[in-house]
Amino acid sequence: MNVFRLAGDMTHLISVLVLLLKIHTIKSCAGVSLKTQELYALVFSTRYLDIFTDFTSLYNTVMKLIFLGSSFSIVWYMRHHKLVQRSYDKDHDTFRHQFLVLPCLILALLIHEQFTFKEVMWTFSIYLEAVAILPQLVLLQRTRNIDNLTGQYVFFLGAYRSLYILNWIYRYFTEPHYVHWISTTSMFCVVLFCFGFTIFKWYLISVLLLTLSAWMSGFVQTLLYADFFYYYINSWKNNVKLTLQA
Amino acid sequence: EDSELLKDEL
Repeated sequence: MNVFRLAGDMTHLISVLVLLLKIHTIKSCAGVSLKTQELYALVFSTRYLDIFTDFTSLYNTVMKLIFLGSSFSIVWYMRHHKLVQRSYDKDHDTFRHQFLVLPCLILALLIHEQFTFKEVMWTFSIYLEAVAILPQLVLLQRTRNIDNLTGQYVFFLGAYRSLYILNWIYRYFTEPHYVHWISTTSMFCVVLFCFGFTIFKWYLISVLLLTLSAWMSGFVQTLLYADFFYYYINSWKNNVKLTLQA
Repeated sequence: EDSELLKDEL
């Protein structure tokens, strides 16, 4: 466990807990994409299948339970809590997430390390996590405004992914048997940046790139936040309301 | 293998 990974887990924890607490206290989910929350609940469910069979550490198990609990609670609030439900913007949150789930499932069935149910489900969760934020980013682009609830949520998620990449780089240099993925990944990241930040292109490219490896999906996921970070920091610097360009 | 390395991560 290195400092980057611990910091990454903490920012990931903060992002989900801040979202859950805010929805619980102000009883509103304005600006939050239910599709993204459902995708995250699916990511955690398919990734933590081994929560009761393989014990890594108390920290690992507790964090898994918190992530599972918080993601399902957020989905429950947005689907069944009568007050919260009213503030859900279903007219704009129309990203057909089956277009994300199916390609990731097919990719996981084609490209994995071993053909076992747990391994394929784990690979599927890695691919899906990379694109799970897309409905939320599309919703932000459509509604054009970002109230601080969603802004902080996406910001902390982006911070979590960036710290995880630092964690991978750190492990690459400290653990000898780490894979030599930096070269391929960095090469494709350059290509990715050349394509620009429109969501649709991001979606196509990111699904395409997932085929390379689980590492790639981590990188792709972080790159998806790149343009959001750019706008978020600019708005924070100029102290203006954050609006995203089309 | 890659995925074993990543398994101890969340």
